[in-house]
Amino acid sequence: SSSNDVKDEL
Amino acid sequence: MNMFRFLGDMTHLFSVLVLLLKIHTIKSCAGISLKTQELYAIVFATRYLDLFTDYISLYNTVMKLVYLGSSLSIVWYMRRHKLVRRSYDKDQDTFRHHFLILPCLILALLINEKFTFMEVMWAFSLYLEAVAILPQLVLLQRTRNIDNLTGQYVFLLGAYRSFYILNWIYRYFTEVHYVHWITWISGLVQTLLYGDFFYYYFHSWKNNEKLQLPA
Repeated sequence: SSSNDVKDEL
Repeated sequence: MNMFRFLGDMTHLFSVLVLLLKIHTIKSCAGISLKTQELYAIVFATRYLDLFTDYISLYNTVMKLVYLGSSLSIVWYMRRHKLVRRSYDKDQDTFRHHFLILPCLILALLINEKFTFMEVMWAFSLYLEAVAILPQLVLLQRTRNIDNLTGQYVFLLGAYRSFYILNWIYRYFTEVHYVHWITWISGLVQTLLYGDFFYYYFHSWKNNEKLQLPA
């Protein structure tokens, strides 16, 4: 799973 | 934000705006699948729920609102506008897009980064975006109508897909812990399906060119 919580892509 | 990501966003934005502007200007949507456009509207609506919960940047917020607004406008034109709706190939655009929504939702419930409403909706929007081009592909194969599906639209969508993949590769190698399996795999599936769409577009385009040659 992801360690990058912020979804900063569109 | 790297250049690939920015160019990906811009080409994606232009693909939607070009289509909207074209429908608005010529008052026709012949060759455009309403099913695909509705799926894209659902994709944006479910992915950008975080507009209400998280603030990332002004750029991010504005882009989300523009994507949402323009895709909803396209759907509105095709369904409600007096002239535009007459040009819609309703009888040919028969792909049962509702049958794409349920499997994507089930998949999102099973495979997500976290079992929360927002994360499930986020995964759902990615799975749905991957397959949303299918009704358009079917319509294109049926009607061979490439008049309104301009080279620009096809080119911009293809550029968007390519730039986003370059962006993921770039981020993977330059950022620590940048891993998004769900995004990557659904993005790859989407690009493969798009490749099919691209192939049929140029195939139809080539055949139309041939038909215009003197016998």
